[in-house]
Amino acid sequence: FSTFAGEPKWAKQVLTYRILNYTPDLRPAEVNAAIRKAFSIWSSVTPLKFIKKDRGDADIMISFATGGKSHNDFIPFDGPGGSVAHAYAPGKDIGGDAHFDEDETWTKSTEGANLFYVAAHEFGHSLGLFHSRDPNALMYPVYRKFDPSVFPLHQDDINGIQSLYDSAEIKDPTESKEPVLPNSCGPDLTFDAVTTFRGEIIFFKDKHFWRKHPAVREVDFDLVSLFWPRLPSGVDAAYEIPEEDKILFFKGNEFWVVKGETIPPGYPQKLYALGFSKDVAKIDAAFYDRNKGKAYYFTADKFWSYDKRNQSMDRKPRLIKDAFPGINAKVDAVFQHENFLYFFQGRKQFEFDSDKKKVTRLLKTNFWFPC
Amino acid sequence: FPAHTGQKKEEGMQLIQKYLENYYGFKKDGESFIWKSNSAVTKKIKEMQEFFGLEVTGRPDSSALDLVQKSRCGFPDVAG
Repeated sequence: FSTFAGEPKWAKQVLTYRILNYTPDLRPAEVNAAIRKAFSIWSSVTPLKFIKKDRGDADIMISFATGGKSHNDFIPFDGPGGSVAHAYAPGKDIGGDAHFDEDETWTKSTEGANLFYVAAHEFGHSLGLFHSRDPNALMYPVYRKFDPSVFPLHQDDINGIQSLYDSAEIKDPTESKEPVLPNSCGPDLTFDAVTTFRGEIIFFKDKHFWRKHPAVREVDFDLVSLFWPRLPSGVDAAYEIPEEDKILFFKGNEFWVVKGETIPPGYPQKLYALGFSKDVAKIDAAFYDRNKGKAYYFTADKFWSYDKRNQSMDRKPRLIKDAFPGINAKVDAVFQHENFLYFFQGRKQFEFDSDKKKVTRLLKTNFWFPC
Repeated sequence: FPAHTGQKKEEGMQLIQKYLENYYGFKKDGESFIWKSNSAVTKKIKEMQEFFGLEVTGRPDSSALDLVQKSRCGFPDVAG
């Protein structure tokens, strides 16, 4: 990595940004989301916070412009291809500002120029990083096809930004100074929790999650806090109740109910509010069987079930291996897809046929990803 | 029909020159664009090839030409 001459950086930790105009290539909400997500990758490894302003001056002014004269700076744009965007080092006036070439086709996919990916690079400049010579770094100046399954910051980018903004000041003291980013195709991939959500499958790992639609090859990778800011990182279990458009998240002896992107007031609540005895300290994994209207909660080598129709919880837990032959130990995560259950145990995944009551396939944990 | 290599070479040089002007602060010296091993353009191409981890030849070879035709951040690679 490298920084600008004189190493300019922001003297404050809370920075404001304003989107001056929108590209017609995307809906304004999509532009807002891409920009917010681009800032969030930098805030995830620094003490910086970014606040959107809708009027007045802001530290980082963001605009879309065509050609050279229309956006009044020293670096003209050049039509489709070539230069796609540029941004200025921290400072007054034009300092920190990011300009995007409207002649590009801005997308939220892997086609054209992915706005999130380009914005993340440009905001690296806005924060004080100059171009990197490492071809794997986000700050390498050549655009390469966006891969949504990979966290865009390379260790070189993290080292660079943390040389400017002290990572020791990150709010959560349990976070490591140099975060280890999960590799979706690595042999050691494990999950904290897995659930369906509105037709997609969501895989949780520490403070990130992957989202995958079964019919689409690509997989998206995001920060949990970007969607659900009040949820803790490293959830133990999660399951969806599709007919209520709800997800229940579990961590320790607490749970949260989420409706879409919002957590209604009153959460977290203690586990016993669901009907568990008070000695149940943690749920390892859970799923909801839509056909039976039953939720299943796994803890150590046992499970509890809750019948939604009768609103009754099992009085006693049962052994997992008795109801799910072939699943013999503690479960990390489980979800239901079509008529199968997918159990995760460490680096293994078991496909379990609910009708035949047996394990039908042994899969790798990265089975759902395009590895 | 074989490509007109002379014309292709000229186009490649123009691409490289434009690229160096945009991102490496290169200014063409005088009217003619003369190719010499110690010319300013050779030095700038070497600088560019070194930055991108390409083989440093000082010539607009295929890897340098490939690179200048890719989309990129429009911020010049000269920090000052």
